[in-house]
Amino acid sequence: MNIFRFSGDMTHLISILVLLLKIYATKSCSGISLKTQELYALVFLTRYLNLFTEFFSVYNTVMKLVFIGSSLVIVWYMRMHRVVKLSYDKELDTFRHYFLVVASFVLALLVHEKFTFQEIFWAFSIYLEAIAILPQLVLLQRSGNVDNLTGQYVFFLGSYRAFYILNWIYRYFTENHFARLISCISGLVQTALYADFFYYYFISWKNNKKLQLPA
Amino acid sequence: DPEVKVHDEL
Repeated sequence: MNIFRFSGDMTHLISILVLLLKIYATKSCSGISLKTQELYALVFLTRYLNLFTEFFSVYNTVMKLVFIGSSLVIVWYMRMHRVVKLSYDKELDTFRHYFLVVASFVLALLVHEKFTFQEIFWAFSIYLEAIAILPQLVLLQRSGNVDNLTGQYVFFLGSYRAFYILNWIYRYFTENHFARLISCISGLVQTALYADFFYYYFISWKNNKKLQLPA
Repeated sequence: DPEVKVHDEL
């Protein structure tokens, strides 16, 4: 464990807490893409298949359970909660995210560490996470003004993988642990997708104005 | 490298 990876995990955790706060406090999920939440639940379920077979540390196991649990709770809230589901932007959240799942799975079948069940699903989860934010970014552009908590959620979610990139660089030089090419390239693509969001987020913060994404 | 790579990251 190093400071970069720990910061990344904490940033990721904060993004989830901010999203839970927004949904719980406002009893609304307007501006949140259910499709991105479903993709993230799939990412965690397929990435942590070794949850019960390999033990690294209490921290590692607890965080996996928190990520899987929170993503399922959020999907449940948005689909089933009698009040929250009414505020879901169903007509705006129309990204065909099934294509993202199929594309990631096909790519995982072609590019993976080893042709084993766990490795293919691990690669699938890495590829899927890189593009899982797309429905959310599209929804933000369509829904015009973005409420603060939603903006902060996306900001922290986009920042965490940037910390992981620093972690892979650090591990490469210190532990001679060459992070997998799969993680590195996907992590760079994932962070790059947030580039224009980060730009508008920074502008809104600098001018102290509401976050506006151009349609 | 032969060492089995494990996914110790989240």
